[in-house]
Amino acid sequence: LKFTKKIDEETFDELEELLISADVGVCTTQELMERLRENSKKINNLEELKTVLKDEIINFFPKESISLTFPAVILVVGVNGVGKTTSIGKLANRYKAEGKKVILAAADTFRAAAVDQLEIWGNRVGVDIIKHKEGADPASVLFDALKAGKARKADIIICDTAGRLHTKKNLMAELKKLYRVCHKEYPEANVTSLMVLDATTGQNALSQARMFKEAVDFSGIILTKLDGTAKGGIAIAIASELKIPVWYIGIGEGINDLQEFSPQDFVDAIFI
Amino acid sequence: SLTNKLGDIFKKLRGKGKLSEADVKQAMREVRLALLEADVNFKVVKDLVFRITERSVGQEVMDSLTPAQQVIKIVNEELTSLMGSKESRINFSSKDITTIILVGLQGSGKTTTAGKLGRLLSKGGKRPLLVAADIYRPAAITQLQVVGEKLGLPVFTMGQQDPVNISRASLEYARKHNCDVVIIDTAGRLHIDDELMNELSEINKTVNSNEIMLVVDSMTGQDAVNVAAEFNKRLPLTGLILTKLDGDSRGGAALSVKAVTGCPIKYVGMGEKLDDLEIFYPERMASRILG
Ligand SMILES: Nc1nc2c(ncn2[C@@H]2O[C@H](COP(=O)(O)OP(=O)(O)OP(=O)(O)O)[C@@H](O)[C@H]2O)c(=O)[nH]1
Ligand SMILES: Nc1nc2c(ncn2[C@@H]2O[C@H](COP(=O)(O)OP(=O)(O)OP(=O)(O)O)[C@@H](O)[C@H]2O)c(=O)[nH]1
Ligand SMILES: [Mg+2]
Ligand SMILES: [Mg+2]
Repeated sequence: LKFTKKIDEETFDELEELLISADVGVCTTQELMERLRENSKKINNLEELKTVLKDEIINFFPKESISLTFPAVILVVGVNGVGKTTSIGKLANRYKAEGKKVILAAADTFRAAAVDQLEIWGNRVGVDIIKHKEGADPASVLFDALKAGKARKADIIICDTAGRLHTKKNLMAELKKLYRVCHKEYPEANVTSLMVLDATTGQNALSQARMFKEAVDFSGIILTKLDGTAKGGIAIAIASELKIPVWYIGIGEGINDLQEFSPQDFVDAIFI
Repeated sequence: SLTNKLGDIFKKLRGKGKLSEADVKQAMREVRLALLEADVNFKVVKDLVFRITERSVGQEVMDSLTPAQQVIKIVNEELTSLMGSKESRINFSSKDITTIILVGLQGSGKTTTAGKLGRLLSKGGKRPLLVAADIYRPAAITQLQVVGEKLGLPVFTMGQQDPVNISRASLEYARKHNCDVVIIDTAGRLHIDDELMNELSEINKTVNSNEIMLVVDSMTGQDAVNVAAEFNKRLPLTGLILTKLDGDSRGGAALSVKAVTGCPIKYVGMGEKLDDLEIFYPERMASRILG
């Protein structure tokens, strides 16, 4: 962006392009630019204008903080390859460091070496993992994990699921079943679903969010791979339309590469 | 749909006549919106809209078409020609082992695609060897071994040794076991990770590959150009593979990566199963992007 002091139509065009290039999407960008024009009548320098725009974006994100009560069951869902299994390793590490007893459920019984992968994470963190053979029914793995969680007085049971495209009806039905199993078999637990979203994803993220919300009513997003050059602007549209907050961000492949989401840091990064 | 929106814009232009600059400008607003919503990079969209405008203004509307259909026809032609006007296959070595390296961001589908490609080539009479050069991701080697086992294809591994050494040794292994294609599965990495990008250059120099293919998730957004440009700058990419096209993403990233690298899109991943790999057809992708 040119740092000319005067604000003109070109300034607004450049800001609009910045938002589009950050994957904010056409619709949300138009809405933001309208609000910006309304609220910037008195503004005559670029820095102030950017601050107004940043504040408008921050307003889209729900103000509530992460709410987890115990015992908790966390169902981790999302499309293929977004970082579910890795994020579960990071989450288990974080909760264990907070003194919580964590159990992992290896309910991705479909993909090659999915259980092996989660097991390595479980060993790195030092938490128990409940697993069956490849091809087993995911619901039975989850069932056993809930049973073990109750018996071992676990504070948190985190359930890994197979990546699946939100357009596959049978796979989404399987997910709904897992969600029901959580509620049915452990009604006294706080059942929370989290959707993992890859920050490099474009407008398809909105379609993903809608379908996963319908299936498992997820409460928060884990936005991964923000250590790349993608800005993850699709999180803004999702916050605006579905009122769902981002709980955590993934900033790398290591065990400590998970941070709590900060709307201010997030928007600042878009304007770098 | 775009056709309907353009239809509304042009409904004043009844019957014959040339497409006026004003009408085309308004139509291009809709085309721009459609392409951005399809995740085509905004700079690529700018160039495209410029070219389509140039071709459209002053155009005589053909007898058989409405003005809207005329513009759609031009848009489709520009998209298809940008996509690469015909299908493209693997360039096999004429005298020796063909080496293919799969590269790309984390989670884009490389390991699965390595298996799919191995299966496709073996159905075509080749004897592929899959090479486990991802020594970082937990159970990555196991993943490729499970895939190889399901397909009855050999998998070469040296455990967690230097991927450059693994790649070099895999060629000797291929020769010894009469394999004529080597498919190297590499670790997912960021285009801005100097060390890991250098690792790829080293692997490439060591095996003197015939094909280096960038595996791209078809739901990638605007960042696709940054990734593709950087990979293309550091490596002599020869092709692109677009994955997860069995979803409902419009796949505009395909246009962006093609525009920025000039590399042909050779294959598309159409599912998680190991037989879900298809040849890429430019016209099909063009109409998918247009929605
Ligand atoms: N750079 C970076 N890579 C990440 C991040 N999170 C996950 N990854 C990488 O992304 C790839 C995919 O991660 P997985 O955890 O296997 O993803 P998944 O969603 O479980 O994948 P499926 O189970 O196959 O659907 C791996 O190479 C991870 O190391 C992140 O925040 N940053
Ligand atoms: N639906 C669908 N899923 C796919 C396709 N290709 C790969 N996948 C899935 O995407 C996820 C990631 O695939 P991988 O092969 O592990 O990706 P990768 O690029 O090797 O990942 P890293 O090695 O961590 O960088 C897995 O769940 C695959 O089954 C495809 O064409 N369609
Ligand atoms: Mg996984
Ligand atoms: Mg892999």
